[in-house]
Amino acid sequence: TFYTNVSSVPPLHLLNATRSAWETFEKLAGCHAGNKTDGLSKLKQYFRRFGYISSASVANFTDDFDDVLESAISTYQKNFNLEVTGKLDAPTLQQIVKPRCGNPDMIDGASGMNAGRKLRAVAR
Amino acid sequence: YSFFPGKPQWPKRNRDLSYAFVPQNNLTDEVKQVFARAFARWAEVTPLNFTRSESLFRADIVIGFFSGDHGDGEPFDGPMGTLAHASSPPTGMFHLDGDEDWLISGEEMNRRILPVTSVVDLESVAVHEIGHLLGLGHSSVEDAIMYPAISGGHRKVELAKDDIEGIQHLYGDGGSSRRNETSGGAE
Repeated sequence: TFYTNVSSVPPLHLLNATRSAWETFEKLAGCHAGNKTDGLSKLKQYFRRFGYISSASVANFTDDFDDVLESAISTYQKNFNLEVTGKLDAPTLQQIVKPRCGNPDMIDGASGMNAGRKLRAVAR
Repeated sequence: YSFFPGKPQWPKRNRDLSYAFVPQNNLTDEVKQVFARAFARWAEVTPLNFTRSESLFRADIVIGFFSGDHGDGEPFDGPMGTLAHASSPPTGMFHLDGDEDWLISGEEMNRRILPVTSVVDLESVAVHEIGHLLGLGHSSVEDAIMYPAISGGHRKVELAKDDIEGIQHLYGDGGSSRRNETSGGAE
């Protein structure tokens, strides 16, 4: 649907439209390495879709918070300028549920975003 | 800024690119104008020119709205989630999620409405996807057009320094800096 201005959007529609396709991920808050939680396999699929987990590395996604997921979260946090904790903390989940471009952030495990860059320091 | 692997770009002999809309979408001129504005933003800082074509087969870039599985292996997921995707040069495939609610007014949204809306500013998404069509990947710079995420209701259409540096690395500035100097408008 195309809206020519905001006032043409029906109010009820606005209220019903806040659900994100990925808002189920919000219940994963606080998960960390070693946990097994329903929904983690879907989160792994999300990370695979955007290039953070290679299709070759995992044949079947489980609900285990394993090393692969922890590494994917850390790389994602670097790319989005979040604190790198490797955990599903609130700022990371808030970023994950935001609508976004469908193109991957990483292709063949490489990224031109923060995670693919070396930090350089210059002594003065 | 970043590039696709191998830094693909449109060939030097093809600096005048044409774009066409999938006719089945029956888009109004008002909607098509949003894309024209988005293309113009990139044309301003590069030697590239963009013109609308009525021929789907002769166009360099094809734009269409699709729902769910639309045959390219990257199905859309309904409202919000993923909004659009585009190919690297020189493929020219630009797909938008037909299940989204798109705002085409070009106006900022009232901050009180922002938290409760999933209406997405079409021009913001179009400017971002055109960046992909021209060869840019995603950027970690939050103010950049090529930052991958955008919240419902937000409008971000101005190219940032990061976007301009990235695209001019691929195509040069097309004399845009000279134009600014002669017009005395450079700040």
